[in-house]
Amino acid sequence: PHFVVEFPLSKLTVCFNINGEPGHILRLVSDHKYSGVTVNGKLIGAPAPPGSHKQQRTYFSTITIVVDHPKRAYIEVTPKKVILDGRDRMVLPCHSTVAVDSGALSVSIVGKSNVTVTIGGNISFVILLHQYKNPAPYQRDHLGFYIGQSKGLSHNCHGLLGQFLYEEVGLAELPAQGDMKPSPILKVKGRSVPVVQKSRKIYSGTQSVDCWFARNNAAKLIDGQYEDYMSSHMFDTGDWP
Amino acid sequence: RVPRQVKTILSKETKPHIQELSIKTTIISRYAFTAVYCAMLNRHSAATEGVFQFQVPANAYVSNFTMIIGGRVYQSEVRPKEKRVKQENGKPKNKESGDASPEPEVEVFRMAANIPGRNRAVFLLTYEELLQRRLGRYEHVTSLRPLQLVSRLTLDVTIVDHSPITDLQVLPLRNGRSSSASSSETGPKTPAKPEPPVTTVIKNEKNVCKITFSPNIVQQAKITTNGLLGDFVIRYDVQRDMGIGDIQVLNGHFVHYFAPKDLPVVPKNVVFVIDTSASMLGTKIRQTKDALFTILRDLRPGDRFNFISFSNKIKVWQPNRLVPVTPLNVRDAKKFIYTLATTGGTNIDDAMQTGSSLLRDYLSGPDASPNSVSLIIFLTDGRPTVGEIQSTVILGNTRSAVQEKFCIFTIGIGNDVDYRLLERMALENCGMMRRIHEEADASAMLKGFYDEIGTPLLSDIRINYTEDSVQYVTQHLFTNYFNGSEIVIAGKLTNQSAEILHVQVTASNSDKSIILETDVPLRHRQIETEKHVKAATAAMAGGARTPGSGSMQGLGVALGSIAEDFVERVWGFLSVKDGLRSRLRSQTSKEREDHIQQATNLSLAYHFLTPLTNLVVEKPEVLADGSMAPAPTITPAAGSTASELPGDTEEGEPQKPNGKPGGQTSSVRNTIGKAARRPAKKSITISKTSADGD
Repeated sequence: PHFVVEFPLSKLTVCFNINGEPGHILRLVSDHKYSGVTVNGKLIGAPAPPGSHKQQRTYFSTITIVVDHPKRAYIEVTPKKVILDGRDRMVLPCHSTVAVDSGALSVSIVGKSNVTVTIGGNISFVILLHQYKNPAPYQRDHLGFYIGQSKGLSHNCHGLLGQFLYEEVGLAELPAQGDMKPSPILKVKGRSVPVVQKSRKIYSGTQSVDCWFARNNAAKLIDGQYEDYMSSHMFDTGDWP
Repeated sequence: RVPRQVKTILSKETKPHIQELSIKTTIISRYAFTAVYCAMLNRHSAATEGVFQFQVPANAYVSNFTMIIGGRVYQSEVRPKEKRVKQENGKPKNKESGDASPEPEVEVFRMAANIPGRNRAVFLLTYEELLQRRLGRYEHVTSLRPLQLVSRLTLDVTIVDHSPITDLQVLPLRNGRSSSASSSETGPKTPAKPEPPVTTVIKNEKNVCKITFSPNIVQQAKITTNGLLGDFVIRYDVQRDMGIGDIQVLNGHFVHYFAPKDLPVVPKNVVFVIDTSASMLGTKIRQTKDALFTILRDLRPGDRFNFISFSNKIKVWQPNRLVPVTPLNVRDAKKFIYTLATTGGTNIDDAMQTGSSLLRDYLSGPDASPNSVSLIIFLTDGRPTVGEIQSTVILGNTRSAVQEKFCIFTIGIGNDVDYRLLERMALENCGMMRRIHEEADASAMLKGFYDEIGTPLLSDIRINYTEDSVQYVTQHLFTNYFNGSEIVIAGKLTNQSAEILHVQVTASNSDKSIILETDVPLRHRQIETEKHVKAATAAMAGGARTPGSGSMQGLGVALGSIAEDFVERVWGFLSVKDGLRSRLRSQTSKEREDHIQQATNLSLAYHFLTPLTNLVVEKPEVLADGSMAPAPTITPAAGSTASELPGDTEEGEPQKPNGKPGGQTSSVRNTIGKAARRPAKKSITISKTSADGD
């Protein structure tokens, strides 16, 4: 999947790809100890489009949100259904518009379009439902995960997206060396990350965003490495080591 | 080869012989049309009275009756009933003595006509019914009781549904008093005796299912020689998901079936109010206790409960509270039930007051969960004999005590119950009434009734459709939705060229509020509905025969044309039912008259024989020599009053409306779109921070 991170304070947008393995579960937001929220995403694979030399594609097939406060709840979103598991279980189809509100937690589905999960009024996530009528072999029904509101998440929040919520980044330039032109770098948490300018489509391709792209699976941009973000199961709430 | 014994029975038969009895039912999306064709032969040279008798399910409305005698057609006509005049014995005038069975919920359609000597008579009857979903399935019952051995007996049932048919069951023939044609009964029933092998042919394709039962005369004789074969029962369900439900559109009308699944159970607060008067002694109290022991096991951890027993005295198991379901409380409750002893009279009023105040106090207390469902299950076998005995006063007191805070479900056992009182008590307080026959297995039936209402899934359900796109929507506010049941709403489309119909369902479920919304593409649905009507019509046309020459083709055609308008007829059917219920809840006599007028007009428009209409048939006059007289006489068909709701003959005090969501109806008034507006669609503001497709 491709990731986009907006740094409003720095007025910068950064993007990167994570080429995971099908079946892997990635920790996207991890704030279990503080706000009690964890978001994991499971990857599904599809072959690369014909003619391209790219590796296989990966998409999010399931997104799970674990909420600890005020009551423990598990929300599992797939392109077909949403399972809301709290004190009791509710299975909602994604093809019709449904809203379930229990005060602190609400789940709202706009049929065949998106699922919004709101926690405590100051955290919200939007999951876009990408469903294909006639999918090509390299296409799979999948999900897109967007952070709507993150005020309720703590400064200790981590995960592939969560770790950037309260960060500031700076853009600098590596001076020209020999024939090489000066190249842009991002300054993140004291690390220098080489980036290039790119454009990414978001919100189901309806909008395009210019971003600074960090190569190599976001090496140096993210804390640690890919394996550090792998969860053992969909409802794993393990914290950043 | 017809055995000698059967031949002897046939030769001894003095009444006209039924040569053919064909019953053809088509169920399109739970709406069942049944056509009965009965050909009778008078072998004697003198005119003889032939009696056509058929049990019609209590929930059904007869929609046509025609006789063909001596080559002449006598068509029935539905007319509004005259204003009732109270009879000395309290029975309406036009009720024939032999027409109704002892069970008032069973309608027996009966028509006697003189058949000229050596001549044939053909009786054609049609009735319609919306099958109710109970305990997760629909049940269709056909009474096979021709009262004699029939040369050609066939029963064809075709089920066509928009959704795939699941769990189809054809039960062994049910017989006995407890197995009347009433669709309002619950609990398992046992076949009268082991049946000889009579082939029931079942053809089941995904959305179409055909069941044929045609025992020949020998097979009938092996079951019984008196012609009381029993009830032919079919049960099935259809596939569904947790969506907005199934909406079908046809010729400017729509019908919406809503029965979501996969919903968590809403906890309930339940008070059992049990009659322990002297008449309950013996089997009744034993079976009641058995059922209560089973029910105790089925209570869920989140539920709260209490028991009240009443006779002359009122005993409360746990005074002033409702207790949670814990092993200790269940054990104590068992002890209480075990020690229930029968004595004294029946103080219904005080029992209801005590039960209501228990629930009311609990609901106003700090422990009450705001979204739990509260109900009283009231069981009695008798009329009020102690304390307040006036029905109208008891009903008024109950309404005041309930304060629209909970629902009352009533169960009557046996013949000595004031069912009118129980029905009104339930109807006015968003509940239901059930009847258990004297000889029936009360334990199973009480448990069955509890099972129906023991698992509430949603409360305060409101179903709205696009503002200004619909009118005359039937009841669309419901107090509760129980697991295994189904909510059905129908209405007229004001704008038939509209592309979509927006449907919104709002409801509460334990600690959550739920909103389901969808846009229904009307044109697409119309095409879909037309497609399965065609399938139904094709199924009906298969194997049809012609009246007059011993065939049912005419009926098949008639049913086909009805099927083509089935959505409108569902609307008519539900609107009449709504009107009859609203009549009982009317606050003023003007309101009551209005509801009566509306329901009568609808009954006439759809040719339904309802408690507000009579079916009038011309009857042939047969002269002494066996020939036909020139001018026929007009007779109201018997059985036309058998299904009257309580209150039909009682011009009591005007009643206050229930006011509860489930208690309100909108039979023929446009209330849609005004009460609840569609919420404005929120635009989603989301950051770019995301993880999306590759």
